[in-house]
Amino acid sequence: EDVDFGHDEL
Amino acid sequence: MNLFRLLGDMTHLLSIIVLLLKINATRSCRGVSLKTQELYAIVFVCRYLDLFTNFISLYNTVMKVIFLGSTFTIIYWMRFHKVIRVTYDRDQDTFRYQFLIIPCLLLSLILNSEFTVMEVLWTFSIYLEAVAILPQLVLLQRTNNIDNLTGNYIFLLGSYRALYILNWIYRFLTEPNYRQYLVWISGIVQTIVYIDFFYYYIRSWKNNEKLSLPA
Repeated sequence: EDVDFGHDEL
Repeated sequence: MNLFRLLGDMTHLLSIIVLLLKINATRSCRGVSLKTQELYAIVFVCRYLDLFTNFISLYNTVMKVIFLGSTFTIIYWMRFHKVIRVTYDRDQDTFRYQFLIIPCLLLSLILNSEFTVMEVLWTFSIYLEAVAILPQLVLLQRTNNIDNLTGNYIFLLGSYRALYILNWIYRFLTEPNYRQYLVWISGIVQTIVYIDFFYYYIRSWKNNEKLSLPA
C-alpha cells in the first residue's frame, strides 16, 4: 500500500 | 524530510522565483510557454486538493499555497497584463493540451493505488507533471531565442527532479516499507525529458556561448 507515502511530498 | 528533499523543493521554488522575476523585471514573457504554466496549474490544483482534507505540516501547506499562487500569477500576467501579454509568443506556443492531458487522465484511471476521486486526480497530477515541460521545450526549440533566465528556469526545474530521485533513494534506504512505484517511474520519466536540454545547457555554459537548441 503506497497511498500514505508520496502524499507527504510536493 | 531529508536534505535532498529540502534542496529539491528549494530548487523548485527558486525556479518559479526566477521566472516571476524575469517576467516582472523585463515586463516580457518572451520564450515562456503559457501551455506549460497552465499544465502546472492543473497539476498543482489536482495534487493539492488535500490542502483542505489532510494536514501534513505547516511547511507542506505553505509550499503548496506558494506553488499555486505563483503559477496562477504567471498565468494571469501572460493572459491579462496589458504590457506582458503582448510579448507572449502565441503563434509559436501551439502544443496541444489534449495530447498530454487525455493520455495522462486515462492512465491515471487505469493505474492508481486507489480508485477514488482524490486518488485518481492525485495520480493524474503525477503523470501530467512528468510531461508538462514539453510545450516549453518545444517553444524553446522553435523560437531558438533562449535568454539566460528562461534557460536557468528550465535548468532549475530539471535539477529539482534530479534531487527528488536522490530523495527517493535516501528514503528507500532509511524508511522501512517506503515504496511508491507510480511516483518513481513518473519521476524518472520526467527527469529523462530534461536530459537533452541539460546537455545543451551545460555545453553552452562551458563554451561560454548563448544557449540554443538544435531544430
